[in-house]
Amino acid sequence: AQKQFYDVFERIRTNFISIFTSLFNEGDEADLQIEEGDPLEAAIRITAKPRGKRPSSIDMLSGGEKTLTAIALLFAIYLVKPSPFCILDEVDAPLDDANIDRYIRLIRKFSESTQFIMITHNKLTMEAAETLYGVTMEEEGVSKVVSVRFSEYERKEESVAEVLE
Amino acid sequence: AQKQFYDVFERIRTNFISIFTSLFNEGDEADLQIEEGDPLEAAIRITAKPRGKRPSSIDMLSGGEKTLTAIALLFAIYLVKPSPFCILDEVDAPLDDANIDRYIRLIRKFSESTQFIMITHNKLTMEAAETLYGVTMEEEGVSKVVSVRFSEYERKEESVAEVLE
Amino acid sequence: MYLSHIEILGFKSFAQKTNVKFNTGMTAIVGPNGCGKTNVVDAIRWVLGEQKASTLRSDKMYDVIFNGTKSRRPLGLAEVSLIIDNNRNVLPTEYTQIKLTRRLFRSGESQYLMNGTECRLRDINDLFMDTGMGPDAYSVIELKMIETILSNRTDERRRLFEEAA
Amino acid sequence: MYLSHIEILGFKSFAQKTNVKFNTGMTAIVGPNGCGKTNVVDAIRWVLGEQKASTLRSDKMYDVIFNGTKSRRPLGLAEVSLIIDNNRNVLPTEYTQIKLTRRLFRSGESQYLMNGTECRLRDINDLFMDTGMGPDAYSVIELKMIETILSNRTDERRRLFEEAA
Ligand SMILES: Nc1ncnc2c1ncn2[C@@H]1O[C@H](COP(=O)(O)OP(=O)(O)OP(=O)(O)O)[C@@H](O)[C@H]1O
Ligand SMILES: Nc1ncnc2c1ncn2[C@@H]1O[C@H](COP(=O)(O)OP(=O)(O)OP(=O)(O)O)[C@@H](O)[C@H]1O
Ligand SMILES: [Mg+2]
Ligand SMILES: [Mg+2]
Repeated sequence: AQKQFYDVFERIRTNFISIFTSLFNEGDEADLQIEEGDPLEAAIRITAKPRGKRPSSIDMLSGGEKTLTAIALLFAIYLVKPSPFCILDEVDAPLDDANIDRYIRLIRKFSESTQFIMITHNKLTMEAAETLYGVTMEEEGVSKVVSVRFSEYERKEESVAEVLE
Repeated sequence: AQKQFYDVFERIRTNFISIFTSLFNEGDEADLQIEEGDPLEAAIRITAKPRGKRPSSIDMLSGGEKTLTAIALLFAIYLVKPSPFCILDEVDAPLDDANIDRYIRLIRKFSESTQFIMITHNKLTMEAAETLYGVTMEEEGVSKVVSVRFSEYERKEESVAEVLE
Repeated sequence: MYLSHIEILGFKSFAQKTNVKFNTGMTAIVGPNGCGKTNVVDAIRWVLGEQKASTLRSDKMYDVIFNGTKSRRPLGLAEVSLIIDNNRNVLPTEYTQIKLTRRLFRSGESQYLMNGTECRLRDINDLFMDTGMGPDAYSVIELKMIETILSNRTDERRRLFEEAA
Repeated sequence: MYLSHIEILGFKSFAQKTNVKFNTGMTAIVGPNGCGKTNVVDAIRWVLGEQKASTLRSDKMYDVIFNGTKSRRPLGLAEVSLIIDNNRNVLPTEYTQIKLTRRLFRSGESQYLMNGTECRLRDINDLFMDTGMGPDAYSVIELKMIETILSNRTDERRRLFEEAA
């Protein structure tokens, strides 16, 4: 059991480092270590240093940096034991436009072997999806699902057509 | 001490109901009750029924509905003992465009007596602010603050000029 | 293996028969706050055998049955079917398509069906053993989880690693 | 009473002297992930007397001092000044403007100053008594708090009510 855990841990660690650098920049450092103590109980420490910074612990990272680091970790674990589908519920909310692009690139890469279902309010994420569904409540309290094309979604949103991005 | 708590509780309750209906729709019900037991220890129960729904508890509300309900409660408490300033850190992230408008209307109403500092990625919230600052890291790891006008912010964002809203 | 489509009737806010067809790559679900997007995710977790009502944001399991609105009476049954395409023979069965159905009556009676014939929950769990498809698999990622996965206090991170081992 | 402006030097990612002038109504702070927006909020909490390093996302209080990047050495001092306009005489003092300053040296020595003269933390807390200005006042609202305020398990909600009483 212990040997198996170490094998899995090493594979997750290598995945984490490579996904982290693809989400941040090439030179950024990230690592996973098992803390001292009984290997079957010990906690797992994460270090992440995006864009040349030196945070002493992941608590000092910003909201967006934490989200990307957590996504890198989840995908690193996922690679070891791939599940055929993955649901992401508004995980992209804290990300700025540049990080949304990186997030979409990662998902696209994985979507060759995995199916993704993404709930989002972000227009860039919507655009990247191959199929788009709108859920509405035309009748109060009763959900209805309609299939939408992205250009259609834009026209439907009556509010002011600002040049936003 | 007990009498004072009840007085404050009643004032918060009236505030909560009136702010909740201004954030949702006129007919929506909301209430606060002190649960049975020792009044100085008892928990406070929230009921919120947006748009004609019948959720049996606030846990059943959606992410966006929970955010608006929590904002209504925080402002209800705030009215009883107003603090001169209030900081909102990405609280608008879970809200869709229609709810952003309601959120901004509420903030605008309060901003006559209170100062608001809002951290946001949402373009509609940015537009509503009277003063806009951009924080960047031109030099890696070092923050710099620049004052920005909203129309300037749009030009600065090089990415594709989609008609988005 | 991928999710082909889902049919929902009487589950949470889906008072009318609803069918959502998934893309093998990236499917996005969009729409205003509180209209039923996360309810679709709950329906997927439920039909895959989720036993904890709290994971579905409910007090008791029968809370997932449509409980009425101002203009509609509550329903007596919640039924969700998930159609899975077994194109790479990942699942240990000769069927190329598997239809999983879960029903719950207000009386408390619950049924599981596989391709139309009644079965036990154990049969469904056996089918998904080691494929990453079960209700506990980390294939649903929400924003709330980001804080827990990165926080040093919980052993949630350790649990994820062990599950992958 | 309102916040006029804040001067930051050597606090977290602010290696250079930074001045942010606040609007009496709505001020928005925007910018990419990880560039220092929430650090401005931390600076406001800190200068108002925050004592818990964990509220500032740090292990130890000296972690708030700029700890260097690839091209800059760490600084030895963090200094933040908050200038408050006492236009409605809410604060019990004859000054129309109050400049609060907090300093922390890497040696561990810390100083508080009011209008340039050294004072104790107690003096600052006395000044703000019952105005809702102290570090504990609910005037900072983050997305994470939304879950805690609405969740039934914590007595966080009760605490907020009691504080208002
Ligand atoms: N058993 C039920 N019967 C009827 N309505 C229900 C039932 N359970 C939940 N609901 C309703 O479904 C709504 C929540 O939907 P959901 O959480 O899917 O919203 P959402 O689209 O994810 O919104 P958001 O963008 O805010 O996250 C709630 O308003 C709730 O009242
Ligand atoms: N003492 C310090 N010295 C140098 N940099 C620091 C220090 N403390 C924190 N930082 C850096 O500040 C950054 C965090 O900034 P902050 O949390 O303000 O980002 P943000 O603008 O709020 O981003 P987001 O939009 O993702 O929430 C981290 O990357 C962290 O490394
Ligand atoms: Mg939702
Ligand atoms: Mg932040």
